[in-house]
Amino acid sequence: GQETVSSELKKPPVPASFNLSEYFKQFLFPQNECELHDFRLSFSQLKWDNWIVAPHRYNPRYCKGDCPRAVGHRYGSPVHTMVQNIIHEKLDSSVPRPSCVPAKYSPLSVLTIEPDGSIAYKEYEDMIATTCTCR
Amino acid sequence: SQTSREVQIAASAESGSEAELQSLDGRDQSGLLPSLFKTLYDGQGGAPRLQPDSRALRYMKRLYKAYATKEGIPKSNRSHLYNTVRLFTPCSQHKQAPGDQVTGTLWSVDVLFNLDRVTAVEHLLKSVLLYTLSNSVSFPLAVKCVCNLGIKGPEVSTKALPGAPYSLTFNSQLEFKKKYKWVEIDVTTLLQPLVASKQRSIHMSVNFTCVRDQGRHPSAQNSSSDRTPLGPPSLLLYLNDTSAQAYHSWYSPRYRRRPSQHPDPERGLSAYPLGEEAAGSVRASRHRR
Repeated sequence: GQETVSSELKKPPVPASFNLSEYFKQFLFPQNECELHDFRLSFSQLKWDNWIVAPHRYNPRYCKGDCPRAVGHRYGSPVHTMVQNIIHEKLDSSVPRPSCVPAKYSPLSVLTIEPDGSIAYKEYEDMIATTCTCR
Repeated sequence: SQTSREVQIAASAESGSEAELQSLDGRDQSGLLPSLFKTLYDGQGGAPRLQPDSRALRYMKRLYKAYATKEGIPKSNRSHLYNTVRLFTPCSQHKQAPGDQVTGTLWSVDVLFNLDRVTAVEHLLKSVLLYTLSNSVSFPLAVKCVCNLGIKGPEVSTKALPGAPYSLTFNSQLEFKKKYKWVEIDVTTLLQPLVASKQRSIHMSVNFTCVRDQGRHPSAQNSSSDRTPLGPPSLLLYLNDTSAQAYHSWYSPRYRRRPSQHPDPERGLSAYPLGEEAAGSVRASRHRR
């Protein structure tokens, strides 16, 4: 094999135009990948504090970002998500890429003043997003 | 055109949300969600509201702090089954004769509560009459009282209580002490049939007969007739909202089974375990399964 090795060594190492950082970028997480974001609001901003007494601050959170192509288990996505990606890329780009949406929620307790002046403490399901998924 | 399409979309959304508002129990639901829908469409902060009693509001804020974190997350260490607590102040009240020294009846009052806000999907688990002791009230010592409650008037519908007397009476022992700010009288057994039969207004008479610890009747002079030591009571209803939007903490998320939206009429309230032990058995059986 000496001839092979020497011929290999004679080849130029990599084309001058090749950019190593560009090459590695494809393995990094995309910068704006699908993830959970905070959005703290107070009911006084919405002028609802005349009937929602508590909580004063509410952070419903939301999901935003791009869904990577190989979503796999990281987002708890079903295989359908990858199929949708392939359709979008290979067959018909009018089929949208999978979207970044909430997968799980937590409840919220609210204290409100009713129109008749009575006071109600209620616990509502699914009022705060806790995890995101690509679907 | 674009604008007409937008108008159509808004109209259909409006009718959709109105339909959604009306679909719940056939009446305008007041809960948080319909108000949110209304707010999203009309941008106002919900309908104009009567201002609640300040002491009642203070009590409910205290209850909120006991049940939820600052961010509004229900605390997981609670063992109760209710996900709704409604506090009603009387829409009318009539103070009766001033204190009577012979019987020791210190004070009595007739009150009328309007329960229109209780929806058909909310099932009563517990009910309490709440007395707020104003700071001016000073009981020299611990005072023992018997509270005699009567439900009055034609509102007591016979269908709820077949062969029901025209009024129901009910006694409860309780003790006032200096440091108390609130006194609660459990009236669940009295109100259960009425709330279950969707009674909309409840007319109640409340008489207190108190005896001081040494067995002497507190002389009427201690409580001059024009200053009854107690304001009118509020009515607290602890309810289990069975709608899909309400949070049901007591069944494990693993099964994620929602209680039947429309309880089995035959089983009535037994479909909703009343006490913590019932919840325990539900949980135990579920784990076994």
